[in-house]
Amino acid sequence: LRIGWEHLLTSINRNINEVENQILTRDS
Amino acid sequence: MPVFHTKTIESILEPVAHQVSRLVILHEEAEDGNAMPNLERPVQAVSRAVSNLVKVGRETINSSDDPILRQDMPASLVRVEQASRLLEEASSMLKADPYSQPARGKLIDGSRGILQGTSSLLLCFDESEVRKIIVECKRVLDYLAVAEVIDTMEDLVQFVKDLSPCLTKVSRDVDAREKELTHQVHREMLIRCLEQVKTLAPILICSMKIYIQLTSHPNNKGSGEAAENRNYLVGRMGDEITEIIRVLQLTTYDEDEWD
Repeated sequence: LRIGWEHLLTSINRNINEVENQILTRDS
Repeated sequence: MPVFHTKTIESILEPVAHQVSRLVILHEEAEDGNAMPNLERPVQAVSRAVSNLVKVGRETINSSDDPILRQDMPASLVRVEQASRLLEEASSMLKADPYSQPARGKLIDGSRGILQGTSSLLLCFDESEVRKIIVECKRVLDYLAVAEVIDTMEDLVQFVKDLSPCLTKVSRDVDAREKELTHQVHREMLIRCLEQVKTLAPILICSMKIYIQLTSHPNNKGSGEAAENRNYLVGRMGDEITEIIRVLQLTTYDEDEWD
């Protein structure tokens, strides 16, 4: 669980960045 | 069975969705009683990413001319912001008490919330992209409606000049959309409809030309039949475009298709 939560938060961070990129790419 | 209806959305959300569900199960089954690690840094990173996302999202909303996107997207941003705050609260609670059960609950709710918020954000955006393709499809339908009143070669030339770029755009956009879909049945439906439209378009132009030639001939013989043929082709093409519009809007799976 220790590694799991840190790993998950890192994934969530990446996920948010990807969503942002997606919006920026399509919006341009 | 695919959960997300486009490959882009699937590629972004599926890894994190899988991890959230796995961790929730682990957490619910866990009876370890171990202290939770200090999650301050990763949570701060998430908060910063959320702030950026919300900023970009708001700019998109403000600059968009799609009223439905402007209406739907803010709720998704609020969802992501609320989830981010839950993670921050969990982080500070865990700092004070690494065994805190409510903090673990907030971590789960926050993680789920971010997943739900980003998912609905992507869906809002995707639906808006689909609406743009539908606008082009409807433009083709509007041109088709004009076909029946064209009775000179000059008008026919103009008709082809107007229709061609519009059809090319629809063809290119629907083709790209089809490749994006994860649902095979929907993909096949779009491919079939698009092929039909591509086949019918030159036949329709040909039928319009025949009608004009026959009506301009002194005895006018056969023009009624030519008009019927042209109208039939207009109808066929219109049906295919209407079907494309319908399939483009499908995101859920028809149960019958799984039988």
